[in-house]
Amino acid sequence: MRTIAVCNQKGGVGKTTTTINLGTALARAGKRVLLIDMDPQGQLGIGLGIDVANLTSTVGQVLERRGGLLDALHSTPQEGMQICPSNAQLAQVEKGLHQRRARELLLQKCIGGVSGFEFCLIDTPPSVGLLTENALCAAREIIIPTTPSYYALEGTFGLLEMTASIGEELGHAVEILAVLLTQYDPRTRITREIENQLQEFFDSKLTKSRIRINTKLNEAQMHHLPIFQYAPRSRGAFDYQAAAEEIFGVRPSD
Amino acid sequence: MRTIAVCNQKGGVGKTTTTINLGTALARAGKRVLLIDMDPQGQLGIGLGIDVANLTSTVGQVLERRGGLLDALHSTPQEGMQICPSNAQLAQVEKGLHQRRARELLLQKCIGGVSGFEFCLIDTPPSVGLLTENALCAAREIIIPTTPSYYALEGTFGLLEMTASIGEELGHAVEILAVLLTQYDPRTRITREIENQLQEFFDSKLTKSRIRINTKLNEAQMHHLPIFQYAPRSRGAFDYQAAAEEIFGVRPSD
Ligand SMILES: Nc1ncnc2c1ncn2[C@@H]1O[C@H](COP(=O)(O)OP(=O)(O)OP(=O)(O)O)[C@@H](O)[C@H]1O
Ligand SMILES: Nc1ncnc2c1ncn2[C@@H]1O[C@H](COP(=O)(O)OP(=O)(O)OP(=O)(O)O)[C@@H](O)[C@H]1O
Ligand SMILES: [Mg+2]
Ligand SMILES: [Mg+2]
Repeated sequence: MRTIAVCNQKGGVGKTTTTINLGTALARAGKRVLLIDMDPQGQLGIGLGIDVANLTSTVGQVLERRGGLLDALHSTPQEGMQICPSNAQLAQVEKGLHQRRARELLLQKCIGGVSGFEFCLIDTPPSVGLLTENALCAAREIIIPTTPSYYALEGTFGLLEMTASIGEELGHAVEILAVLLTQYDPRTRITREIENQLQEFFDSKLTKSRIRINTKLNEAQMHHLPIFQYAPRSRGAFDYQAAAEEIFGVRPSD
Repeated sequence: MRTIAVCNQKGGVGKTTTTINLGTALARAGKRVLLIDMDPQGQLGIGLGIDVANLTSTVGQVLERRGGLLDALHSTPQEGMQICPSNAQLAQVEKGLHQRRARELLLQKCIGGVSGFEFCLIDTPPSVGLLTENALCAAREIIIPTTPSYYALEGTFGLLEMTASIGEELGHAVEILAVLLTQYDPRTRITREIENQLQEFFDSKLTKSRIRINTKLNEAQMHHLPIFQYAPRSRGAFDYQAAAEEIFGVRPSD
């Protein structure tokens, strides 16, 4: 199972939107996909139609029990894609976690026994805390969505420092699979400047595909659907399909 | 001193942009303004030209010493507006804070002795953790910036739950001064729907002023300037001026 964390400590750059739609693109290509939400705001589940606030079987519960991930799975509007959702209880779990030994490795432990999936995508919160560290230690690869803005650029570099120190202090190597520009507006001048900086720094890891600004992506959340179900002919669907092909080499099956 | 927290647990909704620009508008009207950054990502300071990574006198240090805020102030590109910035060290301080009694009241203590300012605006991180709690307990009023998106709406309601429980558990009442729509695009259909929901719920607290999408606001950060210095005739400057007049009743002096 390829385990990939979707990270950027900057808020609102499209981590959740990217996790949902790349996951769905993979499942549409016939892959079995597991999504895990490590953000106590629970938006990965909300965006897929799950009433997270009232759930008891969540990732927070799995971490507390140190296992049982497969019992906390829920189906999604995409066949072949399941999710272990989160809710506010995860914030309580994180508080308790600070005291424990190997506290960054708990999610890795819980994922360890899981089979039956080819891909696992982990959505993370906009912070550099213990929940993001758990995701980074559970994963072997990272996707970094970023908007073409100065603050997001800063967040992207901050994340690199974090992965470097995790590598040093915990001996866990995680590779950048892709940096994906989101909310892309080619007419904006600042976009060029940010793009150039990202190109220079990340080179071939910066995907050629860009996710353009598309209001359908915003509406899709309101309807609790991936973009492919909500607006299959929209720019948002087109762009996420292209990104999935470029990053994973997949195409929709049949 | 009116102390106002700028909060929304949703990422990327314009908390930092709003804190900088409302603060600047107040100072341009002759008010003495103190800005405090409670987000370890330090973007409030970065957006005002401060090299936060290399600072020792920061809000993290003030919290650790339980005082000395006035020694940790820096000037900004706006006369009359000063800032107590943050950097990554604040994340370390937060970790240590979990163990202490009255841990939500530390910022309130540190601000308590401060005079010489008429307004204090506190920028917060996109989370519901201890740093945001400290800001909410130090403040008497909140401004909630939100984009017209479904996830941001969810974050807004989540914040209300948090203020309610702080009211109950700590007996500290904080009032919503204003809900401010940011990154507003009137042509987008989903915007109408979100607007109506916000109007229904927040009524007169939803400002009539909207901060429209304006690339100048994005560029201003890159140049480490408030919008009024960077692009005084832009829509972004016009909209933040209107918002400041509506929320605070101020106009630029002379
Ligand atoms: N390409 C796009 N075009 C238009 N809207 C977008 C696009 N990508 C994301 N959005 C919208 O921007 C907002 C932020 O996206 P999202 O919630 O996925 O970011 P995030 O990084 O997960 O945020 P957070 O840091 O708060 O978890 C959402 O309202 C989403 O619908
Ligand atoms: N009205 C606007 N028009 C265009 N861009 C905007 C506008 N408001 C904010 N932005 C841009 O959107 C991004 C997010 O804004 P900002 O950093 O202020 O949000 P935030 O809520 O503080 O984010 P975080 O939760 O990560 O702290 C920034 O790149 C900013 O320049
Ligand atoms: Mg998210
Ligand atoms: Mg901010």
